Amino acid sequence: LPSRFDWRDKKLVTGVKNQLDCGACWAFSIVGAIESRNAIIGHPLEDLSVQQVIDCSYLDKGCNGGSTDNALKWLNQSHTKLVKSSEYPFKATTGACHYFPPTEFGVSIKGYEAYDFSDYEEQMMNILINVGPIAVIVDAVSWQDYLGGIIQHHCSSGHSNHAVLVVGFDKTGDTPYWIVKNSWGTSWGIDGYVHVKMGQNICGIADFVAFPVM
Amino acid sequence: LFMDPVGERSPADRYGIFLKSLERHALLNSDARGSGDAYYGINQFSGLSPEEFANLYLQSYPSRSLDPYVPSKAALGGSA
Repeated sequence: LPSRFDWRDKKLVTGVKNQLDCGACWAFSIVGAIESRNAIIGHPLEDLSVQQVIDCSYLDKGCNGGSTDNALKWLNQSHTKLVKSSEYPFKATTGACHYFPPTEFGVSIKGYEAYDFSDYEEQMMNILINVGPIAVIVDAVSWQDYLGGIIQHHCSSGHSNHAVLVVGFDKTGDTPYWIVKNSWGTSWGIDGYVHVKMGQNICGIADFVAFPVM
Repeated sequence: LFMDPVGERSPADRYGIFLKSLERHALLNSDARGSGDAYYGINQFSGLSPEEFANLYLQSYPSRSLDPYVPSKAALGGSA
């Protein structure tokens, strides 16, 4: 495995979004994973509709919360095609599900996988490199005040409450870390990203790992 | 921006929350042990109490119906 890997270097990660006062991090995380995976398999990198997932994933609660694996389960069962974000823009509130004709452009998934890698972060690196960015659910209580650096304290496993997207890792320095894309805008953290120490399941980053099969 | 992020509270209440945020930053930063460690401070969430922050932004949970696959150690050894 390389000592450093970042899907952003290959221009296969869309820009950081801002979920505003909508508690739909789960949707941002899953849509981010699908955007990147779709581009990795050869399609143009497109911003896909988070609002479509918020409004239509009946297993979740829209802006009042949800889970990454429920969103993937819904996408897989319903064969829903995610349209472009410009077609179904983000409104920061839960609305009625809007349906599109089958001829409309859209990205669908063929399946999904979910893992507990809490003792196997090396495997998580493998998945990240071979599949693409991966959706994870972390304990983000201390992230309220985060400005930068590598999170290695004040963050527990077993209390998952926030979904984000792991897009890379860096093991070249003294403290190896995961590179994590958040959905709180670019003014938060490191241009919208956060670094989390690797190897000890900090923040429960490896507890609930999920990604689409496409 | 941080004085009235979600309304519902008086400016005095909101300022009190902001001061508590500063105390929290000092506590979090006191554990920094070396270069590269995370650092904490004022950002767009500093006017929110931890409860408000959690209610707005910490709304994801693992599905209770899912039993995530845990890879076996034997399989890992083989692939390594």
